[in-house]
Amino acid sequence: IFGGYSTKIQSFPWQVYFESPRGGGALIDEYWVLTAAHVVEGNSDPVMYVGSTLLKIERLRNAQRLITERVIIHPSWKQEDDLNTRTNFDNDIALVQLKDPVKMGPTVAPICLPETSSDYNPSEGDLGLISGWGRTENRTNVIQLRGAKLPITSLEKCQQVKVENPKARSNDYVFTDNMICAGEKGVDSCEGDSGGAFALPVPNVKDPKFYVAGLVSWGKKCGTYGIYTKVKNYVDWILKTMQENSGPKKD
Amino acid sequence: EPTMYGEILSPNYPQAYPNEVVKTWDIEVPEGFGIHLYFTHLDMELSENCAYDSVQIISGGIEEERLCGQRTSKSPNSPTVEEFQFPYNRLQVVFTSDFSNEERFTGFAAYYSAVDVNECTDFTDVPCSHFCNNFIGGYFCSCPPEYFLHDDMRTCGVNCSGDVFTALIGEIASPNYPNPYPENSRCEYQIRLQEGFRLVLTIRREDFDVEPADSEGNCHDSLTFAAKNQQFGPYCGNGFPGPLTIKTQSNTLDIVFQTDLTGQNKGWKLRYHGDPIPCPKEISANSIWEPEKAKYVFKDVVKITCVDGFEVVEGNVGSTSFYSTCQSNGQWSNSRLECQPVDCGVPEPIENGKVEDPEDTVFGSVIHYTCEEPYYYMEQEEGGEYHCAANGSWVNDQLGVELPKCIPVCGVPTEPFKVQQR
Repeated sequence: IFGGYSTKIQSFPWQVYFESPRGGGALIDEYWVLTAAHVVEGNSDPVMYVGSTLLKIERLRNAQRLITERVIIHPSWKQEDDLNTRTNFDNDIALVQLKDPVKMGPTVAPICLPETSSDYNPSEGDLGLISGWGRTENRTNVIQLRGAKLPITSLEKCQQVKVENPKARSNDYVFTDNMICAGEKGVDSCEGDSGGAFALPVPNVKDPKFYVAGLVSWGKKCGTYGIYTKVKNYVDWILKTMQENSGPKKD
Repeated sequence: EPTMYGEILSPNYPQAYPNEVVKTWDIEVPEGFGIHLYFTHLDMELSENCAYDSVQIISGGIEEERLCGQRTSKSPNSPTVEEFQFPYNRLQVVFTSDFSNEERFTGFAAYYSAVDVNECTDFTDVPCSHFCNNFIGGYFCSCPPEYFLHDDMRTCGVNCSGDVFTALIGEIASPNYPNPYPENSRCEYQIRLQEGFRLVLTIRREDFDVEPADSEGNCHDSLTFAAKNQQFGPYCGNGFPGPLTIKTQSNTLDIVFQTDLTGQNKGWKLRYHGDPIPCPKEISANSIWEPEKAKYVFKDVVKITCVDGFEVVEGNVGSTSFYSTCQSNGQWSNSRLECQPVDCGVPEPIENGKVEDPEDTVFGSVIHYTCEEPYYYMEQEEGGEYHCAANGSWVNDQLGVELPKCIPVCGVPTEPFKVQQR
């Protein structure tokens, strides 16, 4: 997280820590974690934790470790051989089903899914929250969770950013309507934050309540603008997948 | 040795008898005979009460006759001047002369012979209860048809005991009823009904004619009833002195009809029937009895159905009805069973929620499920309240028997994210 601040897990109780490769995810149900496809690509049994602010071993020992039942990557995600030269992050979304239900509490809680009404269409200027243990301005990996608040902006802003990855050309990157661009004044997500939630306030609700509008997906250069998978486009797929895979687990 | 005949002559007969003489003759004829004693000659000093000279005839220590003076024959064809007949087989003849006889008296000549005694007629007491048959030297008793001679060989009786009545309804009468009942009889009847019935006797006043009691109130002929722990009677008289119906508390009864030697009464007749023992009718708000009757008696079967919300538990099995039978002891079978409020038992726990410990878990009780707030909420808004239903399940108005679900509250952080501005 660039331009963010140290925070406590209680402020982002839906935050899931993916151990290796480091990444994030959003808890959306007792049995389901929403993340970016590229986080779990090639890893059918990711190790995950919830409920801990710090990534210290002794803290993780007391946190809830999540055991994977299955990983379901969006069928439209395009698998590529070279992960470092990927330029097409369209449909960067995946679901991880858990073996056992997560116990909710002050440090663990799901984030809401967007509803179908237009109130949940992300709009420019909407301020959202991001979080993660990814790279910061000063450190590649951080121990304490960090969070940031940043606005949604136009996709052009993300398109205009010059590439950081020398292996890919700026024009090769794919921008679709399945993506949200967000960022301002150096507030951005970065490597290690992928899969985490871009949370927006639930509209028309008095008490603070958030839904996952986006998932940290990719960006040309950390600290500028980042691209987030537009979760609202995938709600049907999410619900259908959860429905189809609910019920008694098969051995 | 007993003899059939004999001669007794006064001392010195036919000459004058001496003074101051007492002579005794013991006469004995065989058993079954009497003695015919007759004098052919009697010439003794006459005195008042035969105080001086006499001939005494004594039987069994009792002076039967005392003779003195002279006798002559009343009939020219018979020499007998005096004769006696005694129905005994032994006699004593005692001749007594005193010290002074101024005249010459020649005494007596007597003869005796054994004569048959008619035991049937010669005595005040008739030896047989019914028929007496005399023969020379004895007699024997006999009985009318259907009578038998008792071991005493004198009394006749009727064999009227041994009948056992087992039918639920019946009629019993004295022998020969309405003709006179036999004398000297003891008739015993038994009524034996199966357990579960109580005997009721009905005797109409006009159906009873038994020799009345004597002046002291004692019945010589009597009818007595004996049940378990109860006795009725003895009854006698013209017209039944007891109640029209006698209700016993027993399924068995012994009837004894005792008669003596006398009386010519027609006897008695009774009817009996067995009343089934009743079982108590128990009124309960928790159950319905079928069939509904004002009174239940032995062998009645009822189906007892519990009203809604109640059940009968036997072992580990609960059911809504059971059958009960009125038993022979007046108690219902399965009396230990009763309709109790259905118990829904301890409510099942739910994940991420809890249910308060209910005060009661029986029909009508209410419990409340709640979720672990603020992290969980109930999926159904009104899904927390359950009541114990009649079928033994905890039921919610919306979910039915399905348990409520506690769903995680989404999107609410415990602490707000604070941007630390410098």
